[in-house]
Amino acid sequence: SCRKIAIANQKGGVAKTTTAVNLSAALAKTGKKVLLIDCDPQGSLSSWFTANNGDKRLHLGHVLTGRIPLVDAISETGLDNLFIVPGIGDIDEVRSIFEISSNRHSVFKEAIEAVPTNHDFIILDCPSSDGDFLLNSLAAVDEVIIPVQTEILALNSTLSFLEKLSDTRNAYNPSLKISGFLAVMFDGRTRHSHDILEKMRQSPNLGDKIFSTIIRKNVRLAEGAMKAGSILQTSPSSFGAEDYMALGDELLGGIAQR
Amino acid sequence: SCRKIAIANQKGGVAKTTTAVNLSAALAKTGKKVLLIDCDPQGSLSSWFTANNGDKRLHLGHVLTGRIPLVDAISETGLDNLFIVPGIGDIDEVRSIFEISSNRHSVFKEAIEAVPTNHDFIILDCPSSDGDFLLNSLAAVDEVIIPVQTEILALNSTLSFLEKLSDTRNAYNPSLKISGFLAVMFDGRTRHSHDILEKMRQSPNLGDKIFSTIIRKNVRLAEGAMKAGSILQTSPSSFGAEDYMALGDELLGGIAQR
Ligand SMILES: Nc1ncnc2c1ncn2[C@@H]1O[C@H](COP(=O)(O)OP(=O)(O)OP(=O)(O)O)[C@@H](O)[C@H]1O
Ligand SMILES: Nc1ncnc2c1ncn2[C@@H]1O[C@H](COP(=O)(O)OP(=O)(O)OP(=O)(O)O)[C@@H](O)[C@H]1O
Ligand SMILES: [Mg+2]
Ligand SMILES: [Mg+2]
Repeated sequence: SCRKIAIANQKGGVAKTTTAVNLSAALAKTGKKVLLIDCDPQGSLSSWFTANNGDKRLHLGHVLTGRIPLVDAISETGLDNLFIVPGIGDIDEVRSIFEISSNRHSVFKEAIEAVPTNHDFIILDCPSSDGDFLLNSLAAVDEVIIPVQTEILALNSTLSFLEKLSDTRNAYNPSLKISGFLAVMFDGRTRHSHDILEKMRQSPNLGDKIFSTIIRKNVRLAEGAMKAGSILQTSPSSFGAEDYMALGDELLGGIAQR
Repeated sequence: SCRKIAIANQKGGVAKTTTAVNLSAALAKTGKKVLLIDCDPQGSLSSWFTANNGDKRLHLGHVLTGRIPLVDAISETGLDNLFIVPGIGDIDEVRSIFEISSNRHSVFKEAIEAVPTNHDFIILDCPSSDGDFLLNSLAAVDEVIIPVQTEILALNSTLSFLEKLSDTRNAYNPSLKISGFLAVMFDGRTRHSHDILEKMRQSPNLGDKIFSTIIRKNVRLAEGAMKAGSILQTSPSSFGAEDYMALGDELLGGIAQR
C-alpha cells in the first residue's frame, strides 16, 4: 500500500524542497516507486527537474481544474523509480477551483485518490504559507515530515506551526500523524546549531519525534539544485547524499526510529 | 517625508526578517526614526522582540479589525529610534476583514495612512507566500527591497516573483519601485555563492539594481535572533553588523547606489 507523506513547515527555507527531492531519490534508489508532487505554487521542485528543458508539461493545475486525471500529469524525472507531477502553473485558475469547491480542503485528496497508482510513496512538497495549498496538502496525506533548520527562528516558527497542524488534523484529517521532525542544515561548526538541536531535543512537543538522521549543512545540496538529478547523482559521495540515504533507510525501517 | 519600504520575496528563508530588523536598526542608529511592522502571520519579527517577555501587546490585528488606530499599536523595542507594530495574531479574524473589504488589497495601506506618523522610515516584514498579506504589504509601500540568497533556488524563485510584482504594481500600486536586490547569506568560501552572485549580475532583470552592499553569511546574525536587540547590540563588531550598517548608509545615500 502507498505511504503518502507531506514535507511541510510554515517556516521558509528549511529544506522542504531539498528534502522532498533527495529523500524521494534515496527511496527510489532502494527500489521503491516514488511519486513527487509539487504542491507549492512557487514551483521550486518543478524547476529542479526542468532546469534543462523548457517544455510545457502537464502539471497539477491541469489535474485540479479537472481537465486530466492525475496519472496523465505524471512525468519521468530521468531517475529510475522516481516520477513527478510538476507544479501548479496558473495559480489564479486553481485558486478559483478552491473558491467553488464544496470541500475546499480536499481538492488535492480527491485528485490523488481518483486514480489509484502503484507507487510505494507519494511525496508532497508543500509551500511555506498556510493558505489553501498547504491545507490541501495536509488533508491529502497520512504522514507529515517536518524539517527544522537548526536555528532559532525556524524552531520558534515550527512550534507555532504545530498548533496549526493540530487544528488542521482535528478539522480535516484525524488520521494525520507526524512521522518525525528532521533537523536540517545542521552546521556542526557553529555553537548555534548545537544549541538549537539541543533545544529541539528538550522540547516536549518535538523531543521524542526527532529523526535520528540529521541532515548536515553541505553546499553540494545547494548547488545540486542547478543540475539535473538528485544529490545521489550530482554528488554521490557527499555528506548530503550520505545523510539523505540514511534518512531513507530510517523511514523505511519504521516511523522516526531512534 | 516618510519612506515606506517592504522587504519582500516569495522565496522562503532569504533573510527578509533578518534584514527588516538589522537594516532598521542600522537606520535607527544614524538617528532616523524607524517603524517596523510585522506583516507576516508567521510572526518571526514579533518573536524577535518579545523573546524575553510574554506580555500581550497590541498588534496589527487589532488595527486591521478597526479596534485601534495604528499609532496605538506601536511598541518600543528597547532600541533608540526603533519602534514596532507586532504581528497579526489571530489570522482568521484578519482574513475575514479582507473578505469583507471592498478594497481588499488596501486594508494595510488605509491603516498606515489613517494616522500620519513622524517616522522617517516605515519598514514592512513580508511573508513568503503570496496571499492577501503580501499583496497588502506591496500595495501599502512606495519601495521594495528584495533579498536574494546567493543560491540557485532563491534566484529562480526571485525571477518568477518579479512577474508577480509587476502584476501587483500594474493592478494596485503603479508608483511602487524596486529600491534594489540585496544579495544575502553570501558564503564567500563556496563556489556556488560566487556563481549565483555572478548570475544575478548578468541577469537583465536584476543586474543593474543590485545593492553594492552584500550581506555575508555570518552565524552571529542567526544567533542574534534569540537575543533581545539587533546585531548592532548583540555582535557590534561582526561582519553582520558591518554589512547591515553599510546597507543603511547605501540606502540613505539614494536608491541602490552602485
Ligand atoms: N543541508 C543543506 N545544506 C546546504 N544547503 C541546503 C541544505 N538544504 C537546503 N539547502 C539550500 O537551502 C536553501 C533552502 O532550501 P529549500 O529551498 O529546499 O527550502 P524550502 O523549505 O523548500 O524553502 P521554501 O520555504 O521557499 O519552499 C536552498 O538554496 C537549498 O539549496
Ligand atoms: N547573513 C546571514 N548569515 C547567517 N544566517 C542568516 C543570515 N541572514 C539570515 N540568517 C538566518 O537564516 C534563516 C532565515 O532567515 P529569515 O528567517 O530572516 O528569512 P525570511 O526570508 O524572513 O524567512 P521566511 O520566508 O520564513 O519569512 C534564519 O535562521 C536567520 O537567522
Ligand atoms: Mg520549497
Ligand atoms: Mg521572515
